[in-house]
Amino acid sequence: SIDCSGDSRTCCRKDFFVDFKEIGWEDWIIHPEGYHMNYCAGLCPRHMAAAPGLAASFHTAVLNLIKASNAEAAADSCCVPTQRRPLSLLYYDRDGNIVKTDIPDMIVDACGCT
Amino acid sequence: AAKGTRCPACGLAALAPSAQRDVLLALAKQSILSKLGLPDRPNTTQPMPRAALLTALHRLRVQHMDTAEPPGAPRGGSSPRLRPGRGLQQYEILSFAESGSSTSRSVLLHFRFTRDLSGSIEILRATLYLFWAVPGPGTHPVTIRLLQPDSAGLNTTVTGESRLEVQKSGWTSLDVGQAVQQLFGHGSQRLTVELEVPEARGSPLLADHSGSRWPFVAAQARVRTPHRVRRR
Repeated sequence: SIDCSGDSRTCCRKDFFVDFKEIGWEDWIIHPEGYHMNYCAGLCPRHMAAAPGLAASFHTAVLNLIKASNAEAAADSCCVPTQRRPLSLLYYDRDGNIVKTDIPDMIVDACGCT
Repeated sequence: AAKGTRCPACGLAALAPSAQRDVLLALAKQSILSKLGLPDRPNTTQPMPRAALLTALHRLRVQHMDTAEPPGAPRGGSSPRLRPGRGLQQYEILSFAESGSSTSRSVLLHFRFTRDLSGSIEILRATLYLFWAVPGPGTHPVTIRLLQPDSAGLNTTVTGESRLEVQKSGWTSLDVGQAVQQLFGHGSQRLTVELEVPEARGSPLLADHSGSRWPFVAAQARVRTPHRVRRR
């Protein structure tokens, strides 16, 4: 996966951190101090389809060949999260109880072209 | 994206950087609240004392270490273990006691469970933690009753009863999983625990609930799985 640099235009992962103090949520979220949300941005040119986030296999290779020979299909390629991980939260609920949970698929770790 | 349409993420790039930030912040807030099943951010008027919270978290960690199974060990017993399943969100809920009326013979403790999750989760395990401060030498018999209010809230039903002989000061844990499961099953959120001691023996429960020895219930829960319907 590629992390976005200043002049990058191809599909990459942009860092985005939500500071709970900054949005006034530090009174009910005990831990962590913020949320490393991150997101995917950038262009997916034809040769980038199904790369770099998706694992190469016989099937993806065949799919790429079909896509490469079909300009219309390749144009629909999108820059999307290919790897995500959970966000662990410790927070006060409306009744003053303390709840700990892992919310699945909240942090974008890697991006790739569909 | 459907054929012929733009990628959903492309719209973000067209916005000015400040507007992009606002959109992302709104998305982050909405995403967290919806995944936690909260209609809005909770307003916490009286947060727990830090000491009480740290003690409860420490007790939970100790319990996890005690119940952890070695890899590959056969599953035993009837109590379900927390096993992370794919896509199944799991919760650990700490509910601290609110003191109710008390006499020389009995103490009432109220536990109010979360309203936000009551319909969507199933309780896997729940443990009541009490800290005993023994008033004198010898054993101190204590009867612990779990009371559940009816739907009108006028009468209570005894859902469980245990007798303990307290010999030394320290934490005691009691399995209240079934009572909490019933509570959630009936759509109720309040569990009352009555501690009864013989006349003139004094309560072994520490009177000071303001610090690190506050009674609490630790519940482990997971998102209720939808019933599978198979068509023949």
